Amino acid sequence: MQKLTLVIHGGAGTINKEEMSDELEQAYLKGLQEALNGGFAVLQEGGSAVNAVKAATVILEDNLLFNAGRGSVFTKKGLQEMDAAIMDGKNLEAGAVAGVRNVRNPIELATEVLINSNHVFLSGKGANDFAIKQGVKLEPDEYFFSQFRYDQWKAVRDSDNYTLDHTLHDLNELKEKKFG
Amino acid sequence: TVGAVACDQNGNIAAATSTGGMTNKKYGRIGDSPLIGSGTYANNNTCAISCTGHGEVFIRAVAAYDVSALMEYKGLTVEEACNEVVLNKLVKMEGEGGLISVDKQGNFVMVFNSAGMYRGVKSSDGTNEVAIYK
Repeated sequence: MQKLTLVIHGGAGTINKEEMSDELEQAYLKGLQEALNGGFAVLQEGGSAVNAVKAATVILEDNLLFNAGRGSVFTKKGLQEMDAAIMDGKNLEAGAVAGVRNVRNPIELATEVLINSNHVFLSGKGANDFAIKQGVKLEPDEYFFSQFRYDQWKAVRDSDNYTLDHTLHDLNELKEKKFG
Repeated sequence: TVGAVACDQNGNIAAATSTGGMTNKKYGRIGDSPLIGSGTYANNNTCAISCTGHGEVFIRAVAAYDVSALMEYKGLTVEEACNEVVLNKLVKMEGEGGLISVDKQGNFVMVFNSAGMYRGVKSSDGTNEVAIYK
């Protein structure tokens, strides 16, 4: 019998043990388990791998704790700009979006690109226009706001520093690493 | 950044990745997450992959496709291919992060080279784990 498997990730970076209370750690674990359960239920019901990864990702996007969808980090301009991609291993079809704003679930939009467009990758305003055309759910800026991410941004917004999901990096370090 | 990979009852696999990017990013910067082949890739002949970490390095490494190519052209297992990319190639390029992967047999890999990784896996063999790896 074919083995069903779902694996998820919720981000990368250094854990700051001073900021990671037991309560917060439990909240992260609960969020991961909910996404795992939601995606795996699709597989158990005979759903496709594409629908399972989309379902799990939507749940993570809806959770304020993770840096995707609701709870996304702030750009230099204090906005949320989100990216997402999805790929089907059966036929190598794919859909992706970058720099989208106010889209509740960017992975839903990427899936619309996969299924209902002749393209693979849409970006910026054009991707948002496609979201409206496809009836993908939009939300106001307030929906995406989280105090934690705002404070994280406030700490670096007047500098050229930026942070990974959980780690602060100095631009000078990155120049050494030849980023960009 | 969040993501998922899965293997369904027909042995088909898929990958998804979604992100808000990096705090304080500018100039319309994107990382590897939306780039097919860099942060997201799936091929039934090899594996499905979703990456998280320093996107710029994953882009230059074409990390996700590289895992698949190592399996397809060099005959590595999914675990060997993921380890080669994350623990060897990305480390040499000073790329911090990791990836999750699954092949069409449902074998999975969660590999990372940085200090904190938020992960979960559930399988029909009874596996059900969530963890913040430290």
